[in-house]
Amino acid sequence: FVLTQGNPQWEDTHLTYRIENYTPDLSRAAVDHAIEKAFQLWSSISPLTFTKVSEGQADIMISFVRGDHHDNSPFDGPGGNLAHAFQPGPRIGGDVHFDEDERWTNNFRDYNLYRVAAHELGHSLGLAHSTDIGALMYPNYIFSGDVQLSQDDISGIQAIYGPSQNPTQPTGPQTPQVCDSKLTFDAITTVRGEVMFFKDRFYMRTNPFYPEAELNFISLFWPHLPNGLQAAYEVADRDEVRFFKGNKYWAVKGQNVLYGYPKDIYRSFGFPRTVKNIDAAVSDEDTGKTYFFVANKCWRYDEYKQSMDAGYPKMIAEDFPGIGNKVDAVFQKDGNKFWAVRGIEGQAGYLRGIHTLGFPPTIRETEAVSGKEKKKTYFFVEDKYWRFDENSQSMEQGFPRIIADDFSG
Amino acid sequence: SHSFPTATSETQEQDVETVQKYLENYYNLKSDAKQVERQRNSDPVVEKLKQMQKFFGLKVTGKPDAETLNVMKQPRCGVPDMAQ
Repeated sequence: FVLTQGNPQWEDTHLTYRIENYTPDLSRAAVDHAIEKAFQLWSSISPLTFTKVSEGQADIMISFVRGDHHDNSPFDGPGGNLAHAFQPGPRIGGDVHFDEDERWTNNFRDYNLYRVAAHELGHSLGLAHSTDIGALMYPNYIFSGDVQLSQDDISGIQAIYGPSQNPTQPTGPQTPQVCDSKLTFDAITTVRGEVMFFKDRFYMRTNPFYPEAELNFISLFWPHLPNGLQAAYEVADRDEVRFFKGNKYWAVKGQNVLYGYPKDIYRSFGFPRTVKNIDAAVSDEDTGKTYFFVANKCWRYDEYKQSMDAGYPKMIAEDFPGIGNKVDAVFQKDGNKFWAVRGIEGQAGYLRGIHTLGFPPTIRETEAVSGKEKKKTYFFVEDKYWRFDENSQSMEQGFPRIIADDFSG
Repeated sequence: SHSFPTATSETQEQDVETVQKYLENYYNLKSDAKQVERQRNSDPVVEKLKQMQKFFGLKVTGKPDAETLNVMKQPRCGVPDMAQ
């Protein structure tokens, strides 16, 4: 978070606000409600209180204006600059101006008034723009369906006004840090040749054109998918990716969620009602078999027959001995390899290799490429890895080995 | 082949205008006419562009590449990112 230069702040934490005029885009009640909710976001995590007044000078005056409105910061017509606000202080200090040349909404459509007001009020209270993409104080307009203060926003406002009066201090979501060695994932899947990692509201992806991993909101591609996905896999020959959360799943083709989704996992895949959610899923392009990992069991679904294979569920240890009894995420890359990722919060360093994604130089490519007879599958769990021989369906002698020993660098 | 569309666009004259305006509005670039003339090789613009790219976690090149232009064209708040 960044405080406004000079650390301006309100001396009195009991502030008033007034809506000077209303946009014709929304009903007065909808505008009142959006602005009230925006103030509540900030009052709920700080000692600040906000009281609406209907006449005279309030601490924070709110208005809808267009073009040059005589405050030395003219608006620029539709798009671009949506609104601005002034730092705490007398007269124009704290005031919020919305660009009336925008269309203001209370839904997904541009631009959600509640979302923009929540951001501008951060300025009215003394915050500047944050580089944290998950923060409300990030300068670009991003609306991912819900409006919530991130931990970055909360830390910022509490750095100015102190903690809230609530006995339990409210906290906000943290934005995942791409190189955090303690990072665990909700789901991982290939998507048209790329690999996408999912965590909370965000996706991360790497591809050869952008050396740094890209982190952004899932809603950027799939606005109607929920946050907190739990599993995902690609059915490559249908050009379809399926995302799972709870007992529901969505199928997408590119950026389009297919019609008729979400569906439930019971009718579509034949899971019993005792299965409440999926931990991880991966589909083997060669065999058309999809493995679902649920707690300590795994199910195998035949994409061609569209039914579960007999003999499942099995314990994970049966099909994938040594992997342990819970998988966070799994994906398939480069033919016959499965990568299984397992993580417990607080385990340091075990994911070190995963974010290189380019294969570690010491993997013998010929092994990986030489086709069926030389099938080897590498499983990485914490700081160890196993090599599983597909032909003999058994773990090779001498494993597990320490990742760092073999995959140095 | 199937792949996600990645934003690509050639730098064109209006992009130069976009960059200039953006850096004036949000990164304190001084806006006098001579500046515009020199912007192809000028330092202040390159420095401000680097500031902006660093702020948004983009590759810090000092060049208005497609990724940078993409971010500049997104709707945003009018308060500058860098203090006046």
